[in-house]
Amino acid sequence: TVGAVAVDKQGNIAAATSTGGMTAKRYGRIGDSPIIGAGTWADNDSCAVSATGHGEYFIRFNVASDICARVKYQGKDIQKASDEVIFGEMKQAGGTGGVIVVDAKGNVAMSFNTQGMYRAFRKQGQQAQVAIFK
Amino acid sequence: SSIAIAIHGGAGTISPQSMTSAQKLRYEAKLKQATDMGYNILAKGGSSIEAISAAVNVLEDSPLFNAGIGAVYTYDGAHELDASIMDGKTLNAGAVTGVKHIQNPINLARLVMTHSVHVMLSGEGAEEFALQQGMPLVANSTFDTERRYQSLLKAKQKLHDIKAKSKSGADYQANYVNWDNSYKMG
Repeated sequence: TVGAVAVDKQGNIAAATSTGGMTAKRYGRIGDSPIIGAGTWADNDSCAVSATGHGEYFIRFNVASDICARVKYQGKDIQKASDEVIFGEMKQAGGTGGVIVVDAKGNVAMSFNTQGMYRAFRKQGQQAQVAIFK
Repeated sequence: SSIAIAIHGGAGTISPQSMTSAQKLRYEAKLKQATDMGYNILAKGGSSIEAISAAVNVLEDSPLFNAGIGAVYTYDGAHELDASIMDGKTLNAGAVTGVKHIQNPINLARLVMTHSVHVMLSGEGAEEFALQQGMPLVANSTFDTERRYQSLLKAKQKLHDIKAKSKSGADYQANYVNWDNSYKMG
């Protein structure tokens, strides 16, 4: 799975996710990537999220939307909200994976409970920062 | 407002031990290319939607990641792709699921968002919509890679092994469920 989130000069944020699914999937299985709220969510009032990982869990815990709801209604910053969801109920239930997040102020957060996540970000006036492992 | 972009290329069982230095450099270079592609659009005043679409296109076009070219195989040996996109200003959204002949599924998801009254289209219907919008279809084999094919063979061999060691139908079912639960990493 791949994804991107961004904020532009007008302060508008957006999220996108694209995937090939899981190896040897059957029965027309669909994971969280195309599910708005589970794998992808964007709302200027809170944040934009793209997720990757164990799709069935991201759907059941409505991960992308849940992170933004914590930002919007509980006033949490995007890193705290992401960590709560990724390391909280979802991990306890057995779900693995991660998210990338931006808000309208240009803050970036990344949270994952796996060994690694292919990831990168670039903020205004800075060079890109790339990482794979923890 | 301060511009920013973040991207990911998947998470999971990757470990430093399972990757050579050369492989790591290839991944890092592609991730940087995708990030810079999106950032440059933002820096020139482009929209966040344009930036994330371009960044995802770079990753979809790379055989390194499980999306577009490089997508994993289904049990039947094909590729089924999903994508979604959402605009935080309007809360408009678009998604496609189970498409087999779309080179860049994120572009079709974006068309669903901007050129249809729907949010999600699936399978053949989504591809019919793509044709109506002037988006060409490509052969499913476009997404083939040897590495992903070997992963499919490995997964099928595992299934065969479970069947071979199971003493009864119920035993097989229990073993399969155990394996399936541990295996269903998206």
